Amino acid sequence: AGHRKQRRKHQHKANCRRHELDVDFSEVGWNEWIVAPPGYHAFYCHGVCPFPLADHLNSTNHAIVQTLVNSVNSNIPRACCVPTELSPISLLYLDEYEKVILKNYQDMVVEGCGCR
Amino acid sequence: GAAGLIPEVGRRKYSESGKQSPEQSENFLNEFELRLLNMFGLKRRPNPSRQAVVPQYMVDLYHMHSVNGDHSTKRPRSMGRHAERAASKANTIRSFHHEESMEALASLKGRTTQQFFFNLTSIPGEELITSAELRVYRDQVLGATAAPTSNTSYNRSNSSSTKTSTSAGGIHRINVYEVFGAPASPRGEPLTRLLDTRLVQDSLSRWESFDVSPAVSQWASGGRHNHGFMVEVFHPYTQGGEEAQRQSRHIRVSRSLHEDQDSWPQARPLLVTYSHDGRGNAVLHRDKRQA
Repeated sequence: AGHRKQRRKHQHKANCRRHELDVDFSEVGWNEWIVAPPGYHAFYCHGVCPFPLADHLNSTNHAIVQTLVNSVNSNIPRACCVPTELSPISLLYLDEYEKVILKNYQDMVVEGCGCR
Repeated sequence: GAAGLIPEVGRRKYSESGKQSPEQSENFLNEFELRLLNMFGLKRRPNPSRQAVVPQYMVDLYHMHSVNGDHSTKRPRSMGRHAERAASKANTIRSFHHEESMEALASLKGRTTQQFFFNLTSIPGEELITSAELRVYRDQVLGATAAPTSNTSYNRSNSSSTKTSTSAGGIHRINVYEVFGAPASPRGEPLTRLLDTRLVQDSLSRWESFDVSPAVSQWASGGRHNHGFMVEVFHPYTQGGEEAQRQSRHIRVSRSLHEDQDSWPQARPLLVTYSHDGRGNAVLHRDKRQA
């Protein structure tokens, strides 16, 4: 029973979910022209969309059907773990004319993941 | 030191991965570079010089408005009401300094005029300007005994200074005009239209914000030609001499009127535009109730 419990815990850990990803602008060399912020929490989605798909995996009907077919025919791939909700960030930066701009950029932060 | 937005390390790793021919990977990388530039609305990778100035007002707006900011900064008192409303409909705020080589300063008997030209050609065509403010820094007029300590006033450029004023507490009138065209005669005044006006008390150091939205939105959309602004300052009329000289200098409309050259980059006039490029619906300013 202990072994089964351990395996179930590990399986749960590998399921599709949101993971930490901190983008540091100096690492990609953008800190020369981005005044603020120095970086931001972007997150990413990763993990397995297992059969049977649990409710909390935020899946579409199609993903449920695809996973079902995969369970009987492994040639059909499983559903993918992708962002299901994204939010913007604001950047204060100097453009190519050295003008200072404060702008919103859409879809830069993952707020939620799901199987699609 | 990268020439584009893609870090050199990433570029090299991909080229050396051997997945495609060198030409193919170069094409893919260049396409991706264009995609990144387009994502940020840039034409090429910015390469700002060390002298590039970031106005303090823009930093304040970032802390106040950005979706990821802590909103800890309160609205700068000098922010025009119209600008605050505009920010609630904008997803882009741009700042511009005027072209100093094209300014024209004149001062005569209690009246100072200064013409500004702001180059707005960097505003992309798809951005709709919803509002614009022209910000002019006004240093308080002190009596003959106390000179302004510009560091103090500069550091709190958007809040009134605590310096004590010994002047007569004169009232100045500041008019901001849109210039329509060149003067009819060489020594004449340009054709102008009044955009905003204000009576100001000269005992406080602070930024004044003027609503110039009608002119700027027409210039940016190509509806009218950009001939710039004219700022006119009427000083309390005094009998000439040093007092008149001091009165006419305290509205910082030109570098020549600002003693401390180090602080001029942060005290010079600033045009701020509020616009939306139609991408997404997140705006920069959400009032607390809405949030």
